[in-house]
Amino acid sequence: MQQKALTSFFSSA
Amino acid sequence: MFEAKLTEGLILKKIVESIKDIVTDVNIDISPSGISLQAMDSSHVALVSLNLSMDGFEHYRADTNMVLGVSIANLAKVMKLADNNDQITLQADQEATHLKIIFENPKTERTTEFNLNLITIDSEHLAIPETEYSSVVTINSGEFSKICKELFSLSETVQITTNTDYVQFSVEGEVGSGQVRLGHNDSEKKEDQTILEVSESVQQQFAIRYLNMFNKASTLSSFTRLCLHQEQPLVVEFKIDNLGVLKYFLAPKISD
Repeated sequence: MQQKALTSFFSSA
Repeated sequence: MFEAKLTEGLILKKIVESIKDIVTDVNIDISPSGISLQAMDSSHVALVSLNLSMDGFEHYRADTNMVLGVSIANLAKVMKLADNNDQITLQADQEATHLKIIFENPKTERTTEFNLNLITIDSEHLAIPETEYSSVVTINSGEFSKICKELFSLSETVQITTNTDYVQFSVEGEVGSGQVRLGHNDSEKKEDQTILEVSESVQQQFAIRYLNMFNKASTLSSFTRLCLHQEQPLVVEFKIDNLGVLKYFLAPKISD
């Protein structure tokens, strides 16, 4: 199972 | 000039304890309306978001927006100087190089002051879109803590499944497999309640070790709110009465 990163859901502000 | 006094200083102490294992250096954003912070863990899997409203403070003054970079580990060390019954005042000048933290106990007449050196942090700020979560579960925070803690001894990963009838926490590991299922329960005893608001069922997997870190905040709130959406990170939310909210975001694990 692969742990996703938050940065793949949210973009930099 | 920034100055904020919190009568129940223990809340601030608990907040620092609840985030210190996840984030190291944090920019605290001060605005005329309150205090906020957003920071990710070093692996970019979890994010802490705190919002405290000026209304919850006994006294609050911030003339302009300010950013105070602090080492959370050092802030936690300073917070250890506080007695649980202390009032806490935070003070910083414009262009400050340190944050003054004052602990006062009106009963024992003891006052402690510490000037915490500020640091410059180049941190990535994420834009978190407004999301309509398709499953929201409100659950006793102590119970959720216990479920996560016990399941972690059996597996690293939990699968959370929601539907209109129940929320299910299931694990599968070397030991075997199993699940804890909680149905909608709006019993008169408020602390026993589990409230399910599910418009669309969700099934996602998460690393339990992060949930255990988030659950340190269970002393801040009687209830934990889990907000889920199939395509979005999980939000684990702790409301802090009359003061604000502490939220944690956790990216899911995806099958290879």
